[in-house]
Formats: sequence, C-alpha cells, structure tokens
Amino acid sequence: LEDLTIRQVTEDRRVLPNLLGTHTETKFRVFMSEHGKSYATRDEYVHRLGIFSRNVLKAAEHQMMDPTAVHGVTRFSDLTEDEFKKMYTGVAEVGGRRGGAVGAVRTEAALLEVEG
Amino acid sequence: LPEDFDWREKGAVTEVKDQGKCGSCWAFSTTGAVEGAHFVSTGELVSLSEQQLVDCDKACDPKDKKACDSGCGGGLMTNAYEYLMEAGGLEEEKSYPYTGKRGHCKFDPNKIAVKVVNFTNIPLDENQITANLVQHGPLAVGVNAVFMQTYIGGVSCPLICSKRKVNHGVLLVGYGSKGFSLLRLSNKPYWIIKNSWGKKWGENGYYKLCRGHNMCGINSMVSAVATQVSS
Repeated sequence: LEDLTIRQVTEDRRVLPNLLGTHTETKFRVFMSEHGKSYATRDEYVHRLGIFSRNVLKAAEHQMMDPTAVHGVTRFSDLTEDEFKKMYTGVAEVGGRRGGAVGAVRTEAALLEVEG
Repeated sequence: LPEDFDWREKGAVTEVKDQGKCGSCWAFSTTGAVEGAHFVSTGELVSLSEQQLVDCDKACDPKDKKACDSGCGGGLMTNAYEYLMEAGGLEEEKSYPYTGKRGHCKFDPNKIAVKVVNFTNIPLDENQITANLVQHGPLAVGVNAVFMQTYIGGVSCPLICSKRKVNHGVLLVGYGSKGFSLLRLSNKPYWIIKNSWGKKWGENGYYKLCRGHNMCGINSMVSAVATQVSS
C-alpha cells in the first residue's frame, strides 16, 4: 500500500475528483484495516475508494431519511448497491416482482384472537 | 399479547450466522424459522444446515416457474419449505456445514434432524404477525434491505422505504415497545430482526425496524412452519 501514496501528476485526471491524499482516503484506510479489506491492484484500490466515498455520502443521506437509527460506514461500504444486493441479500423475484405473498403456500394461517 | 417479547431470551434462537458473499439469505431465514419451530415443539435448540438448502434445494414457486431456489443466486423461504417436505427434512449444521458456495448435494436422509410437516403464510396484519410470532416462534420474513447497507444501530424507521422491493430474507425473533434512539431522543415500537451478516453488523448481528407501518415491506412476506422430530 505504501507506493499507493504516489500522487497522480499526469493530466488524465479521473472523472472523480482525485481522492488520493484526501481525508476520505484516510477514512478508507481505517475502513480497510477495521474490516480486513485488501485490493489486488492500484486500479482496484482507487475504484473502491471512489465507491467508498459515494457510500459515505449515502450513509449521510440515510441518516437524514432515517433519523431514529444510526447510519455510517459498515463492512459493505466498498460495494455498489448492486454488488451489495447480489452478494448479501437473495430473495428471488416472484411474478416479476419482489416480495408479496408468494405462491407456494399450502395454507393461509387462521386468524388468531388479538383483541385488546 | 405482551408489550415486549424476545425469543432469544427463551433460548429459541441460534447464534447469528454469516452468509458471506452468497445470495443465500433465504436459506438462513428458512433454517431460523425451522430451528425456532423445533424449539417451540421440543424445547431443544438445534443449529440446522443452510448448506443443504444451498446445494440441494431447486424447488420453484408453483405460480411462477421462474422463481426457483438456486443457491447463492437467490431463493424463497416458502420454496425451501416445499423442498424440505419433499426431501424428508433438514440436517444439522454440524453434519452439513456451511461453505458459502453452491456445491454438489451431499444430503444424507439418515442424518435428518428435523422434519417440516407444514407451513403457512401469515396475513399482512401487524397484530396477526405479532400473535403468530408469540404462538409459533420466530417467523421467516422478507424486507427491503436498502437501508441496511449503512445501518449501524438504533431503531430504523426510514421516511421513505419501498414496501414492494423486498429483496432480503431475515428472521423475526421478537418485538419491543420502546426502542430508545439516541439521535432523536424518542421511543419507537420496533421489530427485533435476526440477520445473517455476522455479529459485527448492526446491533450484534440484529436489526431493529419500527413497527406499525409495514416498513420496508416487512409484513408482506411472513411465513411460519410446523416441524416434527425425526424418528
């Protein structure tokens, strides 16, 4: 990881503002050590750093939209939403949509007494 | 119905597990429901095998032949119950341990620990879900996991969370009447949900989601099983 501190001096700046050497990269390094993450190439490192910076913003959005919980950096912060869903969820679509009472049900549970 | 209820306190819930990089949440939700039902009927808590479902279960939804259980590629808890009823039952975790990848089916009918004899969908009604949870044990549920990627703790009650994009299978183990939330100094009634992303995620592997609004579709895919001890 040491050579990754080399600053990019060529003109072909990435679409993303260069995150190397920023506070976000420092947070990313902490994330990597906390969750035992490592990346095979420099490109992958920079790619994941870009995703991480977007997920930090996403956590802030989630915090605003979900103020009674605590949101922040988790072990999934270097994954895009699609990667996260593909790797860590897994409920199949039924009838072209997710969720809802699925077909394979023998019986609907009898209604229980819940007065009071 | 008690104001607060938690099957963990009664010993009906196994340790938080970790599905790893594999879309097998449906298998963990299924084993959690079967483990709970087995405990309710026998008083014995047995950790059951998700890997048997990942490797061997290829059951499809009777109404949608494209909605089939396919290991790390996803599945449905109700399909898994159908598979278990046809296969004869579920092995213990220790006889068929989890690998996090789909492999050849190594199911051994002589090692069945628990049989599934029936299952039902629970009506969308919040009170019915609560009553069935107390009566039958932990329930397999689906939820839209969009806010779970960044969740760290507290009672999650997003202002907007689609009820229709249920994409994650988890286990409802209890509920609380007042979940104190640091950020808003407020109390909210909540569900206690066991997840399968390891103990370091969320609150020791658990997720608290506010009750009463079918939040993130939590009420839309609830099922319970009935088990029988393997002779």
